[in-house]
Amino acid sequence: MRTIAIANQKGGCGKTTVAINLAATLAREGHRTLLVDLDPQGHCALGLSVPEGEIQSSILDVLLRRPAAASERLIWQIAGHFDLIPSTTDLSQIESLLIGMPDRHQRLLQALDAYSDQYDVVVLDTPPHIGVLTANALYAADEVVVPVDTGFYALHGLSKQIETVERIRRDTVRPLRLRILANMYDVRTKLAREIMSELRRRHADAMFTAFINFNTKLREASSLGVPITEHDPGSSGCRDFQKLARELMTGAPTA
Amino acid sequence: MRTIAIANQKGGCGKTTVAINLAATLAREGHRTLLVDLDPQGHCALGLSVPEGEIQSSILDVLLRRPAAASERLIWQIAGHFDLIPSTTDLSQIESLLIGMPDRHQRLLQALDAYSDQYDVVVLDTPPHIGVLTANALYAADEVVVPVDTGFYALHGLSKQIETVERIRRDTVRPLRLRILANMYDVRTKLAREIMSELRRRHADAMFTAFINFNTKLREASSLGVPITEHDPGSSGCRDFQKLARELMTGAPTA
Ligand SMILES: Nc1ncnc2c1ncn2[C@@H]1O[C@H](COP(=O)(O)OP(=O)(O)OP(=O)(O)O)[C@@H](O)[C@H]1O
Ligand SMILES: Nc1ncnc2c1ncn2[C@@H]1O[C@H](COP(=O)(O)OP(=O)(O)OP(=O)(O)O)[C@@H](O)[C@H]1O
Ligand SMILES: [Mg+2]
Ligand SMILES: [Mg+2]
Repeated sequence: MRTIAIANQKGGCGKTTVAINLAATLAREGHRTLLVDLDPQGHCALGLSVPEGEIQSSILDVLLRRPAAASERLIWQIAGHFDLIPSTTDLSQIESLLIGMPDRHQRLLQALDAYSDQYDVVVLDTPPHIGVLTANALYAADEVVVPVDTGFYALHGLSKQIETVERIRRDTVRPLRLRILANMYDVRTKLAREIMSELRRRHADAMFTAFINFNTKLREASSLGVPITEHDPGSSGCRDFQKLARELMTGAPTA
Repeated sequence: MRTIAIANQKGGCGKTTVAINLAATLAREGHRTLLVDLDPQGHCALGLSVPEGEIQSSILDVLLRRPAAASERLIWQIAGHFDLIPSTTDLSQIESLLIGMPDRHQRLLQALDAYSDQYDVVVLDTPPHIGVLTANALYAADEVVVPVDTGFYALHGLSKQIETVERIRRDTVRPLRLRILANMYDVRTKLAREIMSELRRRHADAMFTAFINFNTKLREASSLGVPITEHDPGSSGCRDFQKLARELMTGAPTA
């Protein structure tokens, strides 16, 4: 089982959009996929038509080691090979609930162990804040995908973001592969082209060859509560995520 | 002196862009304006060409009540009537540095008192996370501007965001006015039009009449390290911020 964290402290760079659509695409390609939402905003449930009012058990219970009663559903089936463990706003209490616990960063790593037979890939969505939730994601992950909108603020925060990720993981022995994914790329905008070539210059080894274009169909899909694989299977947005999924799973970019 | 917090837990909705350009526009209109960055990402300094390496004293020192030595500059002059107190990444340590202190949410309110003769308006940029930094901003503020990109996730998180703001301020006696600002509006996109009318329907009393259109000149301005008032004084982006500044200061929308 491979665990992939989608993380970037910069807000609005597309973490949730990448998490949902990458998970949906991996599932379409036949990988048994679990999406876990570690953001108290709970946008994975929202973007996949899971009604927040009906979420009885969530990732908060998993991190607090509260077993779900048989009647309380923790895992929601989204599509074939595609399940979700959602979050709710209660998750924002986690910092104070885990204060002082020595293993507070390893809770997710320990919990995911139980699923290693059922899933091939786990995708983790994270909040725009370096705290106990993102630390849990980074401890549990084998690799990190850092989405970067091709804007000025996103480019500049990146080196610090990479340092932060490496600092959090320094005291564990498992290697963590970090790769950068350009998102919301609009080839018609000069600034975006400049930022993209700057990203490739500064972070050549860490950049995915695949990138996600700016595409209003991705926004529409989230407002309809479905991944792009369902909203518009033939769109360029879908192809962008297929290239990403293949490069991620095979290690080699597709033409 | 009026203190205005720019806050929204949703990442990337334009908090920093609104904070910088609103402050610059208020200064142009003759109001003595102080911009304070409470986000450890430090994007106010970055977007205003203040070199992070030269920031010796920052908002962290203010919150920790460490007086700046005479030689260490805390306040940077950006333009006429427009000053900045920047932040650096060290600010992310604030949660642990203020743990257990009973007045940890009132530090900024107390510190800004000292500036009440020098400035007419203080604008506060905040991080995309409800924690001690945003709490300090909400305690110090007389009003809150909540920027909302006209996207699906931003619309849905809004009611919870408003509840959170009201909960944090419940135990103080000073009233706090909260208003919603539509940002990144692209009238050509059907989804954006739908979201805008939904915003106006659900939050009629709280919406500014003024709104900020999607405008690549705002992105360009930040990459050049200047506010829109300098990058392109005649642009529609500039006019959008003038309407906002006037509605904010007079209480009445401009035609
Ligand atoms: N490639 C894309 N093309 C067009 N719109 C996009 C793209 N990726 C994301 N978006 C839109 O940009 C906005 C921000 O994306 P999203 O919410 O996924 O970012 P995030 O990093 O998860 O935000 P947060 O920091 O709040 O968690 C959303 O409205 C989303 O629909
Ligand atoms: N009206 C607008 N038109 C076009 N681009 C915009 C507009 N407002 C903001 N942006 C761009 O959108 C991106 C996100 O904006 P910004 O960084 O100001 O949001 P934020 O809420 O401060 O993010 P964070 O949650 O990380 O603090 C930036 O690249 C910015 O230049
Ligand atoms: Mg998100
Ligand atoms: Mg910001």
